[in-house]
Amino acid sequence: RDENLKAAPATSPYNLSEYFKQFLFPQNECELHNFRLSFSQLKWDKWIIAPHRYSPQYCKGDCPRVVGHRYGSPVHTMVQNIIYEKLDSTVPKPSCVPAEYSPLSVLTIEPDGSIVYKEYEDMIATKCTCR
Amino acid sequence: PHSRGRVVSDKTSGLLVAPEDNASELNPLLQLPKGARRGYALLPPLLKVLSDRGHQNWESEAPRLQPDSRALRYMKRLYKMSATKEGIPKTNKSHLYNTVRLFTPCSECKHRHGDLMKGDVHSVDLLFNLDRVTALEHLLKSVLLYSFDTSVPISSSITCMCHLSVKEHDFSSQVCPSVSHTIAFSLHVEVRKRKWVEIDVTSFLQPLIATNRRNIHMAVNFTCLMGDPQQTPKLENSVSVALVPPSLLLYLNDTSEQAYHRWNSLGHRRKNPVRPRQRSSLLVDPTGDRGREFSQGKRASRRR
Repeated sequence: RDENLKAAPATSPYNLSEYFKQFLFPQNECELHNFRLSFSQLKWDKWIIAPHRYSPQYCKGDCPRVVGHRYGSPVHTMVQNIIYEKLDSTVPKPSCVPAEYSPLSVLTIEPDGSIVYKEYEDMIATKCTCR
Repeated sequence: PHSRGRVVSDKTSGLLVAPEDNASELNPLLQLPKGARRGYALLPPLLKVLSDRGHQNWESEAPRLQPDSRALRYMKRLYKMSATKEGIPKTNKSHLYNTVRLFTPCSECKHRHGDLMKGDVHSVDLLFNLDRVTALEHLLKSVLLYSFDTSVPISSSITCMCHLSVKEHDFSSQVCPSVSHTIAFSLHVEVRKRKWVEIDVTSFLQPLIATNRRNIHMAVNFTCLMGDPQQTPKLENSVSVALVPPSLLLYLNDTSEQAYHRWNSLGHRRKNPVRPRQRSSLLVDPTGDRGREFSQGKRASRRR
């Protein structure tokens, strides 16, 4: 940690906390992003009656070194980060992935013309984590 | 994709692939591993398309038969009652089913006879093909769904005597099908207020559906008299109350991994979505009413 301090530019105390934030909260932080699709875009609207639109959402962003409680990551994530940085860079860095989901109800027409209402698990990402 | 929780190889410790996985399973990415192919056939259309990453041109396999418009209206209404605008299952619902299938009878079995003057005798042979029901979808309730096609608006009520019988096809002998079992019941309906009549036939069809019967052949005979049963029902004029041949509604509990299990979220939220979920066993009585459920919510069981 001392090396970093020497490398730190001469900054006034006020900017010091801002300076250190970049280590704790990276700019491109791992978070949930909105994505809305309509089944007509996929040309599935002929057999998917409802819903017309659907927001699966997605997770994107960097996983900082010190993940801990902020991302609900298990200790393993920090261990993998250390392996990546210190031992073997072919081992991937932890990724920003969904941690919790919501189900989705879908109404579809079957090939034989029958109609089915079904509730599917894990269709909408609601929370992200680093893993 | 490698199945969860399996160590493929570890450079440092030299751990080899777990004994039961041999090299043949490491197929090219697109080809499904052996174990998944059996499950593939069970996947509902939505997941088949997703698992094929859309390569299968689903439009070319657009449904050959278009659903009955009345049936479609009913199912859209059921969807609105069960899900929010964004399509998320409503949490205030404590029903046990996570799947509802509606089958319309195949057309060639419909025929009507009877003399309207003596009360509308409505008899129809119904053949339902239940191929779409998967082995993991367990029946909770089955309903015959009637709708009224009144060309003449009438305000009175209708009392009907209904005879329901299941026909058994003994394919070995070409003799006409024998009737395996039948029930009779009466029905009093205020036509003006109701567009649909739902007749619960769960206990009647349960023996057939429980034995994975793919085709159900039944005869339904309705004798309907206009007016209130207390006064002597008169037939002022012949009312072409055509009971449209019913659809068959199956309320099912899909225990596959992909289906949403409401009682899981009622009881406890899964903390780690990656860890494979233990299947929560659910003792369910087919009629769904006296079913023992494992949801901890007192309110849910009391509401039943």
